[in-house]
Amino acid sequence: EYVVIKAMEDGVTIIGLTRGKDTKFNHTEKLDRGEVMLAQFTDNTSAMKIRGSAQIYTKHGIVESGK
Amino acid sequence: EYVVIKAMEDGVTIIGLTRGKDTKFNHTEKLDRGEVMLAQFTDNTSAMKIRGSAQIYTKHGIVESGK
Amino acid sequence: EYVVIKAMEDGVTIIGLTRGKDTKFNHTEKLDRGEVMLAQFTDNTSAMKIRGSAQIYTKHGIVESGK
Amino acid sequence: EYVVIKAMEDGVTIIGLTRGKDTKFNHTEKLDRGEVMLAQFTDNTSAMKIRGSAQIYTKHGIVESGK
Amino acid sequence: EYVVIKAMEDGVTIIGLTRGKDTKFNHTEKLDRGEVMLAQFTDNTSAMKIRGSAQIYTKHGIVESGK
Amino acid sequence: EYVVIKAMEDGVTIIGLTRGKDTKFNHTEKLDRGEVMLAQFTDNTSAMKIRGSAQIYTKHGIVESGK
Amino acid sequence: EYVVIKAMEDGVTIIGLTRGKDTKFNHTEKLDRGEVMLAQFTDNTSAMKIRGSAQIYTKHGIVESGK
Amino acid sequence: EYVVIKAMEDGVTIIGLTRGKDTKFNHTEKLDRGEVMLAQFTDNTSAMKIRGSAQIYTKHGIVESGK
Amino acid sequence: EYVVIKAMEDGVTIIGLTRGKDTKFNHTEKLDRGEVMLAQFTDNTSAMKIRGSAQIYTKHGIVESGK
Amino acid sequence: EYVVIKAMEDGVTIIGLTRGKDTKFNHTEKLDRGEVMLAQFTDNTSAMKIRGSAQIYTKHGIVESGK
Amino acid sequence: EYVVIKAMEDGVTIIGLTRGKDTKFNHTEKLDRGEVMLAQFTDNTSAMKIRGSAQIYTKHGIVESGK
Ligand SMILES: N[C@@H](Cc1c[nH]c2ccccc12)C(=O)O
Ligand SMILES: N[C@@H](Cc1c[nH]c2ccccc12)C(=O)O
Ligand SMILES: N[C@@H](Cc1c[nH]c2ccccc12)C(=O)O
Ligand SMILES: N[C@@H](Cc1c[nH]c2ccccc12)C(=O)O
Ligand SMILES: N[C@@H](Cc1c[nH]c2ccccc12)C(=O)O
Ligand SMILES: N[C@@H](Cc1c[nH]c2ccccc12)C(=O)O
Ligand SMILES: N[C@@H](Cc1c[nH]c2ccccc12)C(=O)O
Ligand SMILES: N[C@@H](Cc1c[nH]c2ccccc12)C(=O)O
Ligand SMILES: N[C@@H](Cc1c[nH]c2ccccc12)C(=O)O
Ligand SMILES: N[C@@H](Cc1c[nH]c2ccccc12)C(=O)O
Ligand SMILES: N[C@@H](Cc1c[nH]c2ccccc12)C(=O)O
Repeated sequence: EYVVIKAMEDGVTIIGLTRGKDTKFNHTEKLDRGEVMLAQFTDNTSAMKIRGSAQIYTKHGIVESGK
Repeated sequence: EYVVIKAMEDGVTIIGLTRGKDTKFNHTEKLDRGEVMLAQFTDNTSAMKIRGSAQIYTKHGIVESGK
Repeated sequence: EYVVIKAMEDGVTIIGLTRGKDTKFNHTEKLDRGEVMLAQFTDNTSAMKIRGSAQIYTKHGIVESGK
Repeated sequence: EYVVIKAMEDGVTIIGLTRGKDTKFNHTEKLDRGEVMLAQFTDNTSAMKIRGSAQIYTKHGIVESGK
Repeated sequence: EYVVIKAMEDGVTIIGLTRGKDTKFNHTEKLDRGEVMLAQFTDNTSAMKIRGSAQIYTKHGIVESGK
Repeated sequence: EYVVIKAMEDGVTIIGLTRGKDTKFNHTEKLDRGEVMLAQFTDNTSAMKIRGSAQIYTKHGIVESGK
Repeated sequence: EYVVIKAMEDGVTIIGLTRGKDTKFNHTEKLDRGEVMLAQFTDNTSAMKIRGSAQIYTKHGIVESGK
Repeated sequence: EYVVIKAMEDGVTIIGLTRGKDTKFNHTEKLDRGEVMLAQFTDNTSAMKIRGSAQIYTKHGIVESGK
Repeated sequence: EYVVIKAMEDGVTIIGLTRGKDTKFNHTEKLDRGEVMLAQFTDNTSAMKIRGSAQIYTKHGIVESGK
Repeated sequence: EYVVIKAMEDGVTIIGLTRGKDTKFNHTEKLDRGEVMLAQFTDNTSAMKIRGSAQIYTKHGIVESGK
Repeated sequence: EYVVIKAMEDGVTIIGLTRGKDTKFNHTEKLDRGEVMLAQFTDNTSAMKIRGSAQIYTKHGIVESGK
């Protein structure tokens, strides 16, 4: 399972939340306008949080963050 | 399996409920308006509870909380 | 497998019934109007019972309880 | 595999029949009008029997009991 | 794999035939008009025989017995 | 994998042929008009032979025997 | 995987060819007009040969032999 | 995985090519007009070659050889 | 996974390329006009190369080589 | 799972991010206009980042980076 | 998983990139106009790079390189 995130403005952040008993911020990836990230759920990442204006392509459809 | 939650107002909470014999609040993630969380069901999280106004994209369709 | 339950009134209850030879009430989650719960079938929960007015999104379609 | 049963009248019963060489009544769950039960087939339950008026949502479609 | 059987008259019988080298009648469940049985194929049941008027919901469509 | 056989006349026979190096008649089930049999392929049965007028519901469509 | 063969004339033969280094005729089943055979591919049968006029229902569609 | 081959003329040949480092002719099956062969890919056969006029039903559609 | 190759002229070649660190020509099969080859990917063959005019039926559609 | 990336200008970069607790840049592949890369998620690569103008073909649709 | 590449001009190159921590050019296959290559992702190849004018048939659609 992976999702595709396209930044629609500078400074979009994609935060990976840790898998397991604790839920911490594992890694934060910054995207500038037009950059695209493809990110899987993994042994270390069981949730993601997206801030800023982006198009998020998921198996449930396209979701726009930031509005 | 993951769901996608888009906060439509500030202060939306996504609560992970523990897997196992007991059902406790494992982690609460707060989202502000426009923020998006993608969350899997995991070894530690077998149910979620969402409070506040949000769009929840699931395999059974889009559900709106908070109304 | 998970189902999505949206409370259409206060005081909706979602009861998890235990898996195994015995069938007992394992956990009862209360939802207020607008709150949404996403719940998996698990090693501990092999049936659920829902009381009060709610929309239940399942793989077999949307079912309305409480009417 | 789970099915969804919505009681259309009081006193609907859902009987779990035991898996194995013998077929006995393992558990009987009573539903009142509007209550909904979601029930899996399990290691202990390989058949179910439903009495009273109910809507049964299955992978083969919606079946109405009690008529 | 399970099938759904709705009795359209009293005295409908659903017979489970044993899995294995021998084929015997393992269990006979009687249904009255309007009662519904959901039955899996199992380690013990590899065939079923239905007598009387019933609607049988299967993965290959709905079959009416008894006519 | 299972097939559904509805007898359209009395005396329909469903013969299970043995799995393995040899192919013998393992079991013969007789159906009268209107009776329905649901039969799996199993460790013991790798082929079936149907005589008499019947509707056979299979994953490749409905086949009518006996004509 | 199974196929369904309906004989459209007397004397249709379904030959099972052996799985393995050698390819021999393992078993020949004769069908009379109207008889139907359902046959799996198995540990012993990795090919089949059909002679005479028959309708053969396969996952790739219905094929008519004998013409 | 199996394919279905219907000979449209006498003398159609279906050649099984060996699986493994070497690629040799493992078995040649001759079909006369109207005969049908159903053939799996197996531990011993990882390719097939068809000569003469035949209809070949495959998961990618129907292919006509010999023209 | 298998592909189907129909030669549209004489002298079509299908080359199997070896699986593993090295990529060599493992086997070359020659097809004359109208001949059809069905070829799997295998433990020994992880790529194929086709020269000459042929119709290649694949899971991604029909591709014509040689033009 | 693989994605397909077509560079629409010179100097497009595809960065592989490492799988595991740490998230580092594992490998950067540069594409010139018209070049196409097909890239899997792997034991070493659990996320990718794309800079510059490209068409990215994913299971969730085609995404254009760089705008 | 395999892709199909049809060269639309002479001198098209398909480069296999190594799986693992390092990403090197493992093998380069040259195609002339009209030649077709079918290539899997493998234990040794986790990415491919295509230069020159070609049609690339993938599970996400047909992509044209070289323009
Ligand atoms: N650490 C949590 C992260 C998480 C996943 N899904 C969630 C839903 C709600 C809250 C937290 C989570 C876990 O792996 O289970
Ligand atoms: N601890 C419970 C949480 C749960 C999952 N699904 C439920 C449905 C109803 C009530 C509780 C639950 C379990 O893992 O089983
Ligand atoms: N304890 C039962 C609960 C149950 C599941 N499905 C049911 C259907 C009917 C009655 C009880 C049940 C079991 O795990 O099998
Ligand atoms: N004890 C039986 C219950 C059962 C399942 N399916 C059936 C069909 C017919 C009769 C009984 C059954 C079994 O596990 O096999
Ligand atoms: N005892 C038989 C029952 C059976 C299953 N499918 C059949 C088809 C025909 C006759 C008998 C059967 C078996 O398990 O194999
Ligand atoms: N004993 C044979 C029965 C069989 C299955 N499919 C067949 C096709 C043709 C002839 C015989 C068969 C076997 O298990 O393989
Ligand atoms: N003995 C052969 C039978 C066979 C299967 N598919 C074939 C295709 C062509 C020729 C022979 C065969 C095998 O198991 O492989
Ligand atoms: N012996 C080869 C046969 C083969 C399968 N697919 C092929 C494609 C091209 C050439 C040969 C083959 C193998 O098992 O791999
Ligand atoms: N030996 C290579 C063959 C190969 C498969 N796919 C490729 C793509 C490009 C180049 C070579 C290949 C391997 O097994 O991996
Ligand atoms: N090292 C991280 C990379 C990653 C995957 N998905 C992510 C989403 C957000 C942030 C980082 C990641 C991991 O394997 O889990
Ligand atoms: N060696 C890398 C090759 C690779 C696959 N997908 C990628 C995406 C981007 C960069 C490199 C890669 C790996 O196996 O993981």
